[in-house]
Amino acid sequence: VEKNTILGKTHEFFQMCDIENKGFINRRDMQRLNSWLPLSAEELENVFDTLDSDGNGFLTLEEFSSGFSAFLFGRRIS
Amino acid sequence: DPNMKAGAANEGVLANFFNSLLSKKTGSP
Repeated sequence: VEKNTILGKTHEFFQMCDIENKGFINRRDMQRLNSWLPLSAEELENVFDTLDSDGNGFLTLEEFSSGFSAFLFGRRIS
Repeated sequence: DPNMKAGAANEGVLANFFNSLLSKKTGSP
C-alpha cells in the first residue's frame, strides 16, 4: 500500500511540473515552478541538474522518481 | 572535499523542493 502511495505521489508531483503533459520535464517547466514554490530560480536549476542524472536536459518520470525516493529514504537509489 | 559539499548542498535543495511540493499538495483543498 505504501509503495502505491509513493508511486501515486510521484506521478502527481511529476504532473504538477509537466503541466503540458509531455511525459518529461524540461528546464522551462522547472523555472515555471518559481511562481508557486518558495525556491529561487537558481535553486530550481540546481534541483533540475541534480535530478537529471544523465544530463540530457529532460527529466523523465524515472529520474524524477529516483530523486523522490532519494529524498524519502535519505539516499540515492539507482 | 568540494564535491562532497556540493553533493550535500544538492541534497538539501532537493529536500527543500520535495518538501515544498508536499506542503503545496497538503496545503490545498
